[in-house]
Amino acid sequence: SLPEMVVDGIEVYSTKIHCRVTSRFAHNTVTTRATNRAETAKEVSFDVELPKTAFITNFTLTIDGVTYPGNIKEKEVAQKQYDRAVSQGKTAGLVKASGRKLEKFTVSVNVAAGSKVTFELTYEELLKRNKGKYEMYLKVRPKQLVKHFEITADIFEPQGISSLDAQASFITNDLLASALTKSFSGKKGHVSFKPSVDQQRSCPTCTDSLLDGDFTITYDVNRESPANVQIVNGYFVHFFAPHGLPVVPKNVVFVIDVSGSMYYQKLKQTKEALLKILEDMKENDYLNFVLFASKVRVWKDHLIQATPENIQEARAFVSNIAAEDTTNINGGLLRGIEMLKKAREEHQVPERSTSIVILLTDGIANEGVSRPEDIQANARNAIGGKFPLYSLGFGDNVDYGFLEKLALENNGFARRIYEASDATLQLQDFYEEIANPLLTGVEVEYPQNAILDLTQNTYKHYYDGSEIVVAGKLADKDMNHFKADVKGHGAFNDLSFTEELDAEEMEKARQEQDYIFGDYIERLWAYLTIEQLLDKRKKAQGEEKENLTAQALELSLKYHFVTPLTSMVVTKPEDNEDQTAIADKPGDDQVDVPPSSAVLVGYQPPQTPYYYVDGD
Amino acid sequence: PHFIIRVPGKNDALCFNIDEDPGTVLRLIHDPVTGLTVHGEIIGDKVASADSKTRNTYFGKLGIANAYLDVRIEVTPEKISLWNGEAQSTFSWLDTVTVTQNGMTMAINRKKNIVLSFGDGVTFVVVLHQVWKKHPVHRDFLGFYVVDSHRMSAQTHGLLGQFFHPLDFEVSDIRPGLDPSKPVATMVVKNHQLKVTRGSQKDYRRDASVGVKVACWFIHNNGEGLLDGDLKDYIVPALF
Repeated sequence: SLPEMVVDGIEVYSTKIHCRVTSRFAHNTVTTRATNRAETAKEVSFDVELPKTAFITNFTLTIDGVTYPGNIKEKEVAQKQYDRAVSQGKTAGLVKASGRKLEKFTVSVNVAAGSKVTFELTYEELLKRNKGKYEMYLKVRPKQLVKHFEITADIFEPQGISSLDAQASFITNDLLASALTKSFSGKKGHVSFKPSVDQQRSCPTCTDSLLDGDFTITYDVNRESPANVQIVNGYFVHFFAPHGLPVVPKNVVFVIDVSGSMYYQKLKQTKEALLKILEDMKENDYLNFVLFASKVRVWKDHLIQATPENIQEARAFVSNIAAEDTTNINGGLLRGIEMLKKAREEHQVPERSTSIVILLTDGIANEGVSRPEDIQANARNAIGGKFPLYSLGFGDNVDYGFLEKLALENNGFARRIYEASDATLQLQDFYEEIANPLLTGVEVEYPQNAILDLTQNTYKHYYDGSEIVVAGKLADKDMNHFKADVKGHGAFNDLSFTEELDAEEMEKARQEQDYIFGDYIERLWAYLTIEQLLDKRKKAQGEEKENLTAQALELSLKYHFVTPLTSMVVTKPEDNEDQTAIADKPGDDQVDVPPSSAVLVGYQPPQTPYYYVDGD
Repeated sequence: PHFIIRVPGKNDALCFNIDEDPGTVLRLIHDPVTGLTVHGEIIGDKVASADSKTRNTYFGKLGIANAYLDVRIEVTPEKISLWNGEAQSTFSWLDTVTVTQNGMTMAINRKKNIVLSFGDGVTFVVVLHQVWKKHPVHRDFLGFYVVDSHRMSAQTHGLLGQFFHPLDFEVSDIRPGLDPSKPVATMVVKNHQLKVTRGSQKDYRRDASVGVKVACWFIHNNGEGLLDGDLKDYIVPALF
């Protein structure tokens, strides 16, 4: 080893990130091998930042050839182990939300002099299609130069890969070109990023690493047909992403918080984003603005068509929005909802159009109806399932849990807008995602009695560039004919797509299993089911919530997923005393609050006791 | 392309070929009352034959429009485009999809055909003929069938449309031709006396690769004498 590669006695021999993606389902393994070259025991730590949408499925620790595997346990059981470890004076590293897209997994372990340690973390996620691409996001941040650093991705897509790209934010294009290879042909794609030690240096004579940033792989598949069904071992997944359809006109009401807390920067960014959004509005869309502080005021009494003249007027209105006073979310929201309902009832908007409420707020209701439960009930009752509500939570003080439930209860979703220089872009990005509905009222149907345990199969909207994914179990594992119908309403017509697989096609699909990890569709189904159960759980109460929790927990345990309901425990016997590591999953609403979850690693206390002197 | 005209009253069929240069667009149906128009663009083989008598021509593009619904449908062997006004929807022959809107239903049956209905009483079928992609000569082409036209008006015209009205013909003097399996005869139709040959053409509605033989009287010279007016009358400048 080169002396410069040993930092504080520890040499990190290799770090390898291997991603195996089959039909959008990513199975990622991060492996780090290190050696303690010091003459005394040293603490070696292992940090991985993984997507918030991923579930850890395994973590193992191998010390001097002995592997300590991870076990998934119900969170409460793991918590007791955690508490016991803490009470025995062991320290804990924490898993917490890290930035916008990631959460951080940290483990450290004491390694004897001359010993070798291998950390291996595995996580899985279903890559979601957004604006026509699947994105796999990896954070790269080795603490020191690594002899063998490598990221590899093997992608297998039965539909065939239409594009593949990889980008690193931390390296110049010249260096990237020599360290990165990417290729795809037919159904297979491959990405390899393998910087040499010299390429990792932040400068030619530096011993610190420049590898610190985002590594992103993006790709898409061929779309000769709008749908694709894959069946393996009695489980199926049905992908549906039609294109080439005209956009359904939208009726959008922006319900915007203009209370005092939005003053200056947040309002400035909101206005910039709205001005950009107005530029992108299509002429057959309708819109209005509802501003709320202590009082509610509207731009127009009813929705207005996005003609060039009206857009010009809207721009002037947006430019003059000013912040004031307290926060009456309930008042603003109900005004917006009523306006959309009235527009439909009075035929002010095209019959074949879709309505959307977009709520943007940075705070907590403190004017009018302010109990979150009451606001949620009011919105739910007023909307009555007729159209979706999207919540955008701006900044750190927002009650994100409330906004998320509000959106989920009304067929929408919530997004956090991070208070940063790119907040304007974040808002625009959100809008672009929902700006192009191609279908509304989408229903995916399968023959009755043929399918069990179906994941969500109805969607209010299908947006251009996204993808609807439905998975389930076949009632008869050996069935040799599969049929699915997808119905939806387009801008001008109703469409009914049929996807059929005959015995021959099903056999061909089975043969393709040689290329893929065998139970991936079953795991994809389990992942999707757990994700949807957890979402439903967020808006459920009482017995329903308990049932949903029980179902999600059972699946998490069965499929070895670290979800918000489970923890992974790694126990390393040492000195007749168990050392315990626990991996948990923090929720998104836990940002900037003390995490209730942790990775704990058993840690040998320092040999020399510490003595404390306190001022009192 | 070859045309087959079933004459129900006679329990027989007439057929003719239209030989025009690739790129030529022909008016197949035009009904000013229902607003329906069907045009077809001719394509040739990948390698054009020097001899115009032996060259093959097919329909490579069909344009179906309904002026009253403001709907246009363009079908090629590669894709199907539907316009509602200026808004375009594109479908592939790999789709199985039914599109329903006021006054129209379009059902695409994956790799086979499109069944297009305008209200009750007008139904067309477009058949996809696929050949081996690497075939040195032939290329994919389309067939067009009118399976129901009873709601089309008496003013309907076009290479096919003119036959939606009752047609009468008489065949006499059937005699052996140069090819013993193809007797020739004299036909009186639309006040013309024509020399016709007994032959057969294929109906590919049920199966685009096999087809069902339809015995017919073949009218030579681009249907001259059977068709109203001159062939040039049916040539239009564009698909829509």
